[in-house]
Amino acid sequence: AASKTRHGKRHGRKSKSRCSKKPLHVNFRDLGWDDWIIAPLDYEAYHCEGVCDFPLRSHLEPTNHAIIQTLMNSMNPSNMPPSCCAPSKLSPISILYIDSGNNVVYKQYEDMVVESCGCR
Amino acid sequence: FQTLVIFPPAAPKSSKAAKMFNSQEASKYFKEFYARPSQDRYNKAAPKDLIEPHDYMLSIYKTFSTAEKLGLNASFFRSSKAANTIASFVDSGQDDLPLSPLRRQQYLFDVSTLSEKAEVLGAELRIYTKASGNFRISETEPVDIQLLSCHDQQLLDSKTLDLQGSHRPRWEVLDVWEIFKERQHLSQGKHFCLELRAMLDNPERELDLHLLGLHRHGRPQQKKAILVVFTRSKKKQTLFSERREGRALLGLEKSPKERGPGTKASRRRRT
Repeated sequence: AASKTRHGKRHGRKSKSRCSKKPLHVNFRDLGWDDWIIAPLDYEAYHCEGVCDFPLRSHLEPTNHAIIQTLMNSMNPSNMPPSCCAPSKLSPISILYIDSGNNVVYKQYEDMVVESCGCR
Repeated sequence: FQTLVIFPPAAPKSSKAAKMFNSQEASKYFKEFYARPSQDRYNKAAPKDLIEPHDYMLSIYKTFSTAEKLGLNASFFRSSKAANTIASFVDSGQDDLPLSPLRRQQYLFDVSTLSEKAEVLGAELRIYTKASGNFRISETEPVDIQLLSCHDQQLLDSKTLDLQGSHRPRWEVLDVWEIFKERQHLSQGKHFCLELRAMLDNPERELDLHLLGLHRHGRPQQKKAILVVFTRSKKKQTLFSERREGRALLGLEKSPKERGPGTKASRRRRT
C-alpha cells in the first residue's frame, strides 16, 4: 500500500494529471504532406490530456452531461467511465497549398489549434 | 484514421498480425492513402518544387498568418471580402508568332478545380506590365487597357496607365467579379477566358501590347498573369475535402450515377 502524507497525497504511484492542454508539434514533412502544402511546414496544434475526475474545476467548463457522468463515475468507477478531456475551443490556421489542378491556394482552415481543453 | 490504419478490414485481428502492422507501417499506409494519390493516380500534379507560387500569394499567406498570430484575423478578413479561401489560377493562353504585332491578348484559366459549392466573393485579373522606355518617352497621352469578355466582347473593366509617372514594372489589377459570377451561374465549362487590348485616344487606335511588355515570350512563371478568386466555403471543410473534390472534377472519382450498379455492392461492403 502506498504511504500517505499529512495532506492525503499518495507517494509511490504516478498520479494522473488533470485535464489540460499539452504540446503537440505537427510536422507536415513527417506526415508526407509537404508535397502539397507550401506553408507552414510545421505548427503547434496542442492536444488535451488528463483526467476529468470529481470534483470538476470550473475552468474546464464541463457540460452538464459531463458533470453527471463524472458524479456517476465517482460513485461507481467500474460502471461508468469518467468524462472525456477534449478540446473546448479551437482556432484556425492559414495554409498555402497546391490543389489537384496545380493551382496555388490560400485557405484558412478552421479548428486546427487547441486553444483550451475541457471535460465533455 | 487509427481504426482504419491499424485494423484494415482484411487484416486478421490476431495479436501477431497486430504486431506486424506496427506504427512504422501505419505511417507508411497513412502517407500512401492521403499523400500519394494526388500524384500517382492523376499523373497530372507536378512535384511541389516545380510550382513557384506568385509573390502575391506568398504575401497573402504571410499577411494573414501573421495577423492570426496577433489575433487580428477578423479585421483582416473584412478587407479580403470575408473570404476564407483565395485561389490563384495561372494564365495558360498563348500568343501568336513572337514578332507579329500583338493587338489583343486572350487569357485562359483552367478553373475546373474551383468548388461549385463555394460562394464567390470576388475575382480579379492581375497582369504584369513593363512599358518599354522609348514608348514612354514618345507617348505623352495616357493609355487605356480594356478587358473584354471572349464570349461576346462586352467591356468588363478598364484602367488608365500612367506611363510618365511610373518607370518601374508593375502589376495591374482588373476586377472580373461580375463576369466570373455570371460564368459560374451558367456553368460554362472548365475554362475562363478574358481578352485584353490597350487603346490610345487621339487618334483612337489599338496599341501593340509588346510596347507595354505584355507579350508572353520568355516570361517567367512568376510574371505570368493570374486570376485570383476569393471564395467562402458554405460549410466547414476538412483538410482533405478539396483534394477529393479535385479528383471528382478531374473525372477520377465518379458520381454515384456514373458508378453504375456493379459497384453498389462493393460500396455496401465498404460501408
